[in-house]
Amino acid sequence: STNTFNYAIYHTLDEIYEFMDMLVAENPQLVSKLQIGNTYEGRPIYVLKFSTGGNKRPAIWIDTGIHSREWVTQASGTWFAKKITEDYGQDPKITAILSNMDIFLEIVTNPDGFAFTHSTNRLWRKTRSRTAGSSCIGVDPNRNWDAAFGMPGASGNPCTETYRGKYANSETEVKSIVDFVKDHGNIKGFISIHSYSQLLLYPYGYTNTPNPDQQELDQLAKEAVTALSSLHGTKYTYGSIYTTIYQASGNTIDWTYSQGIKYSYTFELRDTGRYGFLLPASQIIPTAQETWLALVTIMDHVKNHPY
Amino acid sequence: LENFVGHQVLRISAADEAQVQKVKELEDLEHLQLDFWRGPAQPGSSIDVRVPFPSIQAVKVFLEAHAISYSIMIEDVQSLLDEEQEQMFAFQGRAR
Repeated sequence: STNTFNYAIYHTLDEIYEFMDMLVAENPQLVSKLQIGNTYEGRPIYVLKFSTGGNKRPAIWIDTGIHSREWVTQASGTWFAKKITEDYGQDPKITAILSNMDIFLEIVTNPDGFAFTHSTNRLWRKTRSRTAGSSCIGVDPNRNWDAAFGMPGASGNPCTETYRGKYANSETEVKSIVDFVKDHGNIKGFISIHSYSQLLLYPYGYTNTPNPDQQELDQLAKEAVTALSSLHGTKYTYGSIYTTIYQASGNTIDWTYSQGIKYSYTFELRDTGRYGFLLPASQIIPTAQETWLALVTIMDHVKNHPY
Repeated sequence: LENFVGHQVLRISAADEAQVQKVKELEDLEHLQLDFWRGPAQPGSSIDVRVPFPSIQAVKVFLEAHAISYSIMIEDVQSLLDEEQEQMFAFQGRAR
């Protein structure tokens, strides 16, 4: 059961998919599993839907693990899923959020890459798609979105880690989310979770021009980071992608923001400073716990500020 | 499983824009097969790069020649991966 599932170690794709089935079976009134597409290698792409009723209510999207090697993100996503079911009906904030909104959680956003990290190359980051005319494999799914695609801050070389792909949405893992978000039409918050570097970022990544909601997004980021740091003292930096780290065109949250999803954020989770994304398993639960506080802060704000 | 014995992860600190540009030059040298975990951004922010064993000497010489400071963040990537595997086996099946 999900009560005996070990959240403090890293799991394979099969184990996580089995966990999702268990969570659905144990919470049929709250959790359902949607298949939003298939990967390049034919694996199903699943999203957990947490809902107390209604169809296409305002919703919050959370995804983890678009960069497959960042294992603490998929592990945290698993923990978040269980936490939502535990807190619903117990925690006033989560109960209120789910009374008004749905939450979509994609725990393994890049299943091919994730499976590859377990079977062949622990350090694999990209998708596993092939590019015609190149012997190099994979596209960086965080440079493949239709937001300033192909501009500086992504690579046109298939052999690099930040290869953007031949065209926007060339990756089925990206296109599946794009189709889902467009079809849903009522997603109000979108949070994409990466590791590492301890950052909470908002648009834009392709330009240093402030986004029109910068003041509000910045203030909310500050509150979220404060909540996160309150648990273990982990220090986070926040700001726009461009000004805080580097120019990154074709990234996820620039696209979601361009679709009118005002509350678009991306996290870079905990980094002890010694391991990068190879975070020891002992840090999974502290990382998930502290991140959860920031997520609740953002979700609560989204609920309280309809637009 | 791909082996990463002898691969190191260097944490580079570029002091100014010129040094950032120098590190970007490294990024373009495909034969070194560098894997930038955290890419070159602005001066002062850390750059983390995994360097395969055969390229370590060349990269360090390059950095030292341009007076770019760095430290070894991960001494041997494979030993860290082995530890991770051992942990996974040891804790498999243990309830939270």
